[in-house]
Formats: sequence, C-alpha cells, structure tokens
Amino acid sequence: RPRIIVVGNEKGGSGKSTTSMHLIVSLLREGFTVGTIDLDARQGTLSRYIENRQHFVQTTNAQIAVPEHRRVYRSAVEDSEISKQEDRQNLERAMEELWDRDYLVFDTPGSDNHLSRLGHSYADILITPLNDSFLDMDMLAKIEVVDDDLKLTPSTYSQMVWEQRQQRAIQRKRPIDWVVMRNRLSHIDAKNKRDMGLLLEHLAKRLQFRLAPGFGERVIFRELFPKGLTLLDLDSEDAGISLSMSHVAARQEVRSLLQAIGLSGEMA
Amino acid sequence: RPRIIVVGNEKGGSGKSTTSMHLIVSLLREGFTVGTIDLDARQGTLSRYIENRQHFVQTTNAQIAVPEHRRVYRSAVEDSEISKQEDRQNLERAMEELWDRDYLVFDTPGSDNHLSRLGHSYADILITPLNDSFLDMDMLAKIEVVDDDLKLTPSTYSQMVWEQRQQRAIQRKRPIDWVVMRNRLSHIDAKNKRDMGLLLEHLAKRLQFRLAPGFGERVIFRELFPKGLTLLDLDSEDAGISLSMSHVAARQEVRSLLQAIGLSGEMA
Ligand SMILES: Nc1ncnc2c1ncn2[C@@H]1O[C@H](COP(=O)(O)OP(=O)(O)OP(=O)(O)O)[C@@H](O)[C@H]1O
Ligand SMILES: Nc1ncnc2c1ncn2[C@@H]1O[C@H](COP(=O)(O)OP(=O)(O)OP(=O)(O)O)[C@@H](O)[C@H]1O
Ligand SMILES: [Mg+2]
Ligand SMILES: [Mg+2]
Repeated sequence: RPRIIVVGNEKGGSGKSTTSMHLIVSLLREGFTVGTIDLDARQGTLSRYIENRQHFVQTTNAQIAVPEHRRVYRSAVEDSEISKQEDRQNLERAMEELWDRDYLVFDTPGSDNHLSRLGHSYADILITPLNDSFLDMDMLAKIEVVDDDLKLTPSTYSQMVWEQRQQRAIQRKRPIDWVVMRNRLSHIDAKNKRDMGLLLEHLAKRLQFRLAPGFGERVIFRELFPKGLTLLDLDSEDAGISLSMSHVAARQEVRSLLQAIGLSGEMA
Repeated sequence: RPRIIVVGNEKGGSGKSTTSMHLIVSLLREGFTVGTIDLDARQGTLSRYIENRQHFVQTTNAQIAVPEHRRVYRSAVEDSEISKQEDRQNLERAMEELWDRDYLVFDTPGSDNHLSRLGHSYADILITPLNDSFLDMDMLAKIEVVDDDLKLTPSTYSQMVWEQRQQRAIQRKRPIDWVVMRNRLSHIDAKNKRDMGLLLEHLAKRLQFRLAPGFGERVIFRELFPKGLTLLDLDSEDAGISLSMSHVAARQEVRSLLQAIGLSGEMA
C-alpha cells in the first residue's frame, strides 16, 4: 500500500504547497509513482501548480513526469454529521483511486477544518514546514519566559497533531513520524536563526518531532510556478533556464529533506 | 464614527497580522485612538501579539500605548442561517464597544469564511499584503500567456472583494479603497521583483486597487513579537534594542504605507 506523506501546518504561508510540490517532483524523478491529493482545493495552490505542469508538458512535449492528482473539496452539506461523513467518503474515494501508487502526498490548508484533520489522521509521515519566526512558532507552542526559564505550552496545531496521534494509537495504527522543517531561512540574520534553532530543539523533545534540514529563502522555489516546474526539473534540457549557485544549493536542500525522511536510498 | 481598516488576503502568510500590528502601533504613536478586532481568533496571531504587549507594559511599566482589543470567534452554531446571524451579532457588538475610537483595524484569516467576508464588508480601506510570488498572485488573478499576450482572470479572493464592493454599492455605502502592498520583498532577485511589479500594475487597473509601497523582508518585522513590540516602539528608551540600517529602512517603509493610505498628515 502507498506510503502516505501529509504536509501540514495550520499557520498560513509556512510553505506547505511549495514543500509538497518539491517533494512530489523529487519522488517522481527517483522513479516512484506518486498520487497527490489537494485538501486545500478552494485555494488550490498545489492543484494549480500541477495544472501548470500538465499544460507545460502538453504544449512543449517535454519529458516531464506528472503525478496522478485529485482535488478533494470540503463537504458543503450543512448537517455536521453528514458533512463529516461526506468528507470521509470523498477523501477515501480519492485515496482508493490512487491506491496503486508508491507514495501519496497530501497538501493541507492553512486553517483548521474537519477535512484537514481527517487528512492528517492518515499520515505515515507528517512534514510541517515553518518560517523561522516567533509568529509561526506560536502555532506550535506558546513560549513564555518564567523566572529565567523557558516555558513551552503546546499550541493549537500541536494539539491537533496529538489528537490524530491518539486516534491512531486507539486504532492500533503505526505512529506518525512527525518531521518539522524550517523554511524561507534567511541567509543573514544570525541571531534570530540561532534563537529559533534553540527553541525548535527544545520543542522537538517536548512534542516528539524531529527536525529536518530546511529550505533557504530562494526565488527559485517559487519563480517556476507558472510553468509548473521546479528546480529539480532544470537538469532536463526542456526547462530552458540556466543554473546558478542558488539552484545548486536549493537542489541540495531538497535532497537533504528526502534523506531526512528516509525516502531516497540512492540519493543518500 | 471610526474609520475602518481591514487587512485581508485569503492567501496564508501574506503578512496580514504583521501589517495589522505595524499599522496599529503607527496610528497609536500618531496620537490616534485605535480599536482592534481579531477575526482570526482561533489562530489569534494579532491577539497574541497584543497580549504580549500588555504583558510587557505590566512587567516593565513602559510608556507604551496598547489598543483596545477584541477577539471575535466564528460562530460554532450548526445551523448556517443562525450561525451567520451570530457572526453578525458578535462582530457588531465588538464594533459598538469600540465605536468611540478614531480607527478600527480588523485582522482577518488566511481562509474564506462568513465572518471574514462580513468583516471585509465594513472596510473603508482594505489593505491586502502579498508576497512577491506567483503563488500569492494566483489568489488575486490567474495569469495565462495566450498568444504572447497576458490574460488576467480575477481569482477567488478578488471575486470575494468584488462581491463586498457590490454589497456596499447596493447599500449605498462609500466605496472600499482597496490598497495592495507587496511584502517580504527580497533585497536581491531583481528579475522576479520586476516581473511581479509589472503584473501588479496590470492587475491594479483591472481590479481597481492601488499599489502602496511595500515592506522588505526584514527580521525586525518579526523578532519583537515575544515582547509585543514593533520597530516603531524602539525610539522609546524602554525597548532595549539597538537600531540599525535595517530598522531605519523599515521605519521608512511603515511611514510610506501610512502616507499611501492617507493616514498621516504630520508624517508626510
Ligand atoms: N523556500 C522558499 N523560498 C522562497 N519562497 C518561498 C519558499 N517557500 C515558500 N515560498 C513562498 O512563500 C509563500 C508561501 O508558500 P506556500 O504557498 O507554499 O505556503 P502554504 O503553507 O502552502 O500557504 P497556505 O497556508 O496559504 O496554504 C509563497 O509565495 C511561496 O512562493
Ligand atoms: N516584512 C516582513 N519581514 C520579515 N518577516 C515577515 C514580514 N512580514 C511577515 N513576516 C513573517 O512572515 C510570516 C507570515 O506573516 P503573518 O503571520 O503576518 O501573515 P498572515 O497573512 O497574517 O498569515 P495567516 O494567513 O496565517 O494569518 C510570519 O512568520 C511573519 O513573522
Ligand atoms: Mg498551500
Ligand atoms: Mg494572520
């Protein structure tokens, strides 16, 4: 059965859709088959990214792999019991259609809703990207300095992840491997980066997640969206853009993420 | 009656809460009275920021102005008609309690819901921050290159803003002054910045918004969150952090935003 990777963070703009797309393309280029589900269908960033990729392939005949993609919209039914059932049916139908794939990747919204929580409950691996920022940190844990000591209280999103962990334990499923990944890292700002790094190490123990190497703030992570491409597609001749130091560094960052979540024996 | 500024963008992480806080503190320091409403109460970034500020004032006796703040949670009632009424009652009650203020600032969520749409309908000024990115642009307009020409189709968030504009026209209210502001601008990456700038100029005409000068990507915009402070508080002796080139530039960026939305005669 496919290994399921969920990319989640209730905090908006932490890099879920960006991380999802780069993960998906890496897996495809490793030769795996990949099914993708957009659980943030109304905003649809991942769906648009993949649509753009389809369009690029159709108009250029490029040899570029595209995942098998499904959008799952939130149920619009008013009755909350029925709407939850409908969410479950819609998600499970999409999963069934993609069940022959090696990997499934779910992109989730930057807000809390039943469909997103349901998606999280299926994670073998949960990847949570996060900006190097106290504002983003606040959704993982409230930080207070009490008598010179650091007090960390699990916050909204962490609580939700733990509820899914409990659910899975009750259902005797394998535990979620929770991986947190810093994103949009500044190439300067050493002090803030160090502070965030220390906080995340504390938090990793407290909330039982592990830290993966992150992505720097690099325009190459977003400028290829209109073509549906990523920097990983650029060693193919079809992409038509020249490589640079930043691209090489970005490529290594994506590779390190894959190694950290144990997805690329060959790449290691 | 108070002038109402709504900070909105359905796209997550575009900088709504950051922009809200810097706007609020600027207005307070100009001597205006400010009421603030967090319509993203579950995530509560703005509420937490203001809570931290309260705490800082209480523990240091600093002479630092704090806005009068309200959190408005989404109605949890299942019946959609009653839940919409409850949203309206909750928002209007908060507005009534703050009605003696010079300005009201509403922070809104990075997702679409009835409470957020309702909040948008009260805007005299709507400020939409946006990352310099095709992913963020996609929520304002779908961009397609058709026969060497740029085709711009209003996207989900723009459509919602236009619905609120139509509502206000029907109710004979004054039109919304829609201001879009680029945020987290890179200090390098000239080509992407130029491309985004051109797209936004086209879009401004098409969607009838104006472009305000934006904020650069600067750690000073986020590192003072734990103390509830902003760079604007730093010329006060209580803040305990030394100024730098980036702070001076950031201060000018905030001042330019205020001028652009016509809020600071004295500062101009
Ligand atoms: N490493 C990076 N370097 C440069 N830009 C990035 C990087 N990661 C993300 N971005 C940009 O940051 C913004 C937010 O990223 P993205 O849309 O992937 O986040 P998200 O968590 O999916 O947001 P939402 O909560 O709205 O779903 C986008 O404009 C994206 O292009
Ligand atoms: N100009 C800036 N410079 C540096 N960091 C910034 C800037 N603007 C925003 N940020 C950071 O970017 C992230 C997103 O900003 P913010 O939380 O204000 O966005 P938002 O639109 O309110 O997000 P949400 O959709 O989750 O409500 C935060 O980590 C914030 O600290
Ligand atoms: Mg997304
Ligand atoms: Mg916010």
